[in-house]
Amino acid sequence: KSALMYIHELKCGLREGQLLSCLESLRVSLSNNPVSWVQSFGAEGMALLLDILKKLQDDKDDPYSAFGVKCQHEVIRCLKAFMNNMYGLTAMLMSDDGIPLLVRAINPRVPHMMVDAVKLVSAICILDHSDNLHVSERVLEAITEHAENEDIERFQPLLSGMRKSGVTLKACCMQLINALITQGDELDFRIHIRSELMRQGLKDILTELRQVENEELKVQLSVFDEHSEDDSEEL
Amino acid sequence: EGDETGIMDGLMEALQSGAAFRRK
Repeated sequence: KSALMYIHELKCGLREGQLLSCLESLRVSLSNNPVSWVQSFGAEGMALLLDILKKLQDDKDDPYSAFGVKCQHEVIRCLKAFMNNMYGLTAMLMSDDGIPLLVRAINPRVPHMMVDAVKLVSAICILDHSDNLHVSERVLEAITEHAENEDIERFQPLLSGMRKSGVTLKACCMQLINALITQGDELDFRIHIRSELMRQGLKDILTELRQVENEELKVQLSVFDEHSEDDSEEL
Repeated sequence: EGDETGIMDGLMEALQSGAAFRRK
């Protein structure tokens, strides 16, 4: 199928089963075709994906229906494939909705989708691109706004993710925490974020995480500790 | 330039290995 055919299908407002199979097929195409194909899909296709994600997240009747969750997760996977090149990444960063919608997908009620969303958001945070100097600030802003809308503390979804049983999710949440903290240029900012996390429950969670035998998690805990120690010395 | 894929894969790998967090 051509990129334009996918755009046409996504515009048609497919029903759940058809939508899921369209998204699965689109993800394969976005992953395996050259960048020129991704460019044909373009900002228009990306906007359609974001619109579908938003509608599924906003579904008041049942945002956690099996199909709804599967489709949301598949959109996240499509966006990852779309953003896996400079064209798609730039298009995503230029959109106002992209980062906030990815942040909304950081939902501990859907751990397998949360893993992919957290990975994407973390990767965006550490982008070293001249046009995107403040991406991590935009991410933190989106996290803050989402928490305000949900009337929760802003790091609660990440901390809840770390309390879940899956070790991959725990490690991914620590990755995002490390990304947010280490991207901050100011010592005051980094100390503030750390103490806010500790107040919201990270202190107890860290004690538990240190008992887990997992290499990926240990890497993230070392990063967290080393940067904390460096900042304490600087202070 | 502009025709390379794998940017997100590279960033995710750097995050997972901790390489992304080494002091510059």
